[in-house]
Amino acid sequence: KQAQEFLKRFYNAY
Amino acid sequence: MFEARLVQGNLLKKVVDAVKDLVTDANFDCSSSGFTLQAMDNSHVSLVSLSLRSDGFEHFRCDRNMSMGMSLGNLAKILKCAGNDDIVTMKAADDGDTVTFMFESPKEDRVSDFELKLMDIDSEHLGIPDTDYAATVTLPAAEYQRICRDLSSIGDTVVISATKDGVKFSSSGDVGTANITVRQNTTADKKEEQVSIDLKEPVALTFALRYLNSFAKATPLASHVSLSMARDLPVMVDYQISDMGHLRFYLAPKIED
Repeated sequence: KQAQEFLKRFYNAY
Repeated sequence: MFEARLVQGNLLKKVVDAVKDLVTDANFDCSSSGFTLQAMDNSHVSLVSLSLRSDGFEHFRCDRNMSMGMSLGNLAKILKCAGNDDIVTMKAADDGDTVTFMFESPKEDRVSDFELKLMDIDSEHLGIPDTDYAATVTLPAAEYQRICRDLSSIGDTVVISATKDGVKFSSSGDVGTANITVRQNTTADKKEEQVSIDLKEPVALTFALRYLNSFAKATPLASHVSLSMARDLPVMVDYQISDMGHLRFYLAPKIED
């Protein structure tokens, strides 16, 4: 869950 | 009341100089455990995480958790007015809208104070999950900076490939292609030249050199830097600040479309 939240912040990169 | 006195004041200058081109405005969070900052860069491709523990300060007082929004550009201008050997003291009232920086020369014969207006910056503060990385490479910070600089004259991206033999940085562009391989040498006579690779499994990821170069502005803060990688996860570029904490950068890999 926390990992998903964290990755979501890099939304511009993906 | 928040008050923190840092004997090695130039550490704060180095930290701000390392992040001010990546992040324009950011919240510094103060709590009894220390002084931290966590912010995405302006394009939301990388994350900066600073943590300075309270026990690293000569004096640290934080009666109530507080968040101080600052323009990093203005903060850098103020810190430029500090002498390299000055003691820096930060002070802010609990419900104040300014923060004061006091610079004292080592001989205490020159004292100056600068007041910076605080800003309201809304930023969601999310936990950074612990990751068990496939590979962690620790190399001299100057070496990392040089590799990033050299390769950015070749291409825009770098493939970092960690294997048991070493770590290879590859880049290609109109100029041509370049490969720089750094091998593990834990027996290097001088500690500051040591390179170590903690490998669970080989991993290769592609990153934009622009950001890796920007992270290298933190080189003055530490003798070594660690790159921790795991497939499809952001790389963690970690500068340990002796006796105080760390300045970490996270950069999302380019996913091969």
